[in-house]
Amino acid sequence: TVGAVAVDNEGNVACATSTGGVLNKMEGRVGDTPCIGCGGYADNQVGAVSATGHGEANMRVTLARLVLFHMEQGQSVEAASDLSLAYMKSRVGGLGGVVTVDPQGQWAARFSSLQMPWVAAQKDALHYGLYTGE
Amino acid sequence: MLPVVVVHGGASDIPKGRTGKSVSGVRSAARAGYTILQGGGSSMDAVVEAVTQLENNPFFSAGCGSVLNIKGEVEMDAIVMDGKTLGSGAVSAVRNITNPIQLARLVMDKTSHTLLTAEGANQFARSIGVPEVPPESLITEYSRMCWEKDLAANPAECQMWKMG
Repeated sequence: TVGAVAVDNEGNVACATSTGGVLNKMEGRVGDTPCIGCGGYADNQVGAVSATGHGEANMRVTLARLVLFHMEQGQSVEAASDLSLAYMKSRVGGLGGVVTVDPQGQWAARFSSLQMPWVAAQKDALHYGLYTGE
Repeated sequence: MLPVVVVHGGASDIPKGRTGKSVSGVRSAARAGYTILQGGGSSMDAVVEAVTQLENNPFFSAGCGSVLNIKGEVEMDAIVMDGKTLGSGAVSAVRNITNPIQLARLVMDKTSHTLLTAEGANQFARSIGVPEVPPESLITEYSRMCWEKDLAANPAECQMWKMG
C-alpha cells in the first residue's frame, strides 16, 4: 500500500491511497483502501489521512475517519494518529500506520507496525523515517 | 499555514535488502508532490502525483509491483478524496490499469459515483480513453517469487493479519 496527504497554499487538504492488497488474498477481496473513511479521508475543516496496515482491522474501526474524529475533539495530529492506532490494536488486534495533516500544515507519520517508510516535505526540507522513533 | 506533502510506502515488513530503495522511493514521491505545491498546484494534484510515482515504482505494492492474489493475478484498489468539496473517487479490483489512483480521480471528476469496481471500473476506463495494459506487465519477478513462496508455506485460507 502507498499513500499521501497534502495541504496546498490555499489550505485545502487531500488524500490518495493505492494498493495491490494483501498477498494471496481471495479473488474479489476488497480491503480498506478504496473505502471512504478507512483507507483515506479528507475534510478541510479537520485534516486528511491516508492509512495502511491490516485492511480488515482498519475497516472495522474506520481508521482514517477515527483519526479525524480525535482531531475534531481537540487532539493534535500526532496524538489523534496514535490514539486511533492504539484503538485498532486493542479492539481488533490490528497493526498499521497513517500519515496525517491538518489544514494549518501540522503533520504526523505514525505506525504501530514494525516499520513504515514515510517522508514529509515542508519548507523546502525533507523529513523521513522507516522505524519507530525515526 | 504551511504547505506540506506526507507520503507513506505501506506498513508491511520490508526485507533488509529492499529498505534503501523503499526510502528513496518515498523521498522521490514526496519531492514530486511538493514541487507541485511550490508551483501553486492543488493538494489533490500533489497527492495524485506522489502516489502515481509510487505505483510506477516496482518496489512498492501498488500498481506495478502489487502483491498477487490466490490465483497469481493483480487486483488493485485506490481512493482519492478532496477536503474542499468532500468529493471522493475510488476503484477496486482493477487488473489492467497502470495507475489506479488516476482512474480513482477520474471517478471523482467525471462521474456521480464514489466507487467503481472490477469490470465496471474497466468499462469506465475504456469509455474515457484510459489505456489498458496486459495484467502481466504489472507483475514483477519479486512479487511472483513472494506469491510462490507464500503459497507453498501457507494454506490458502490462512489470510488473517497480512498487511497491505
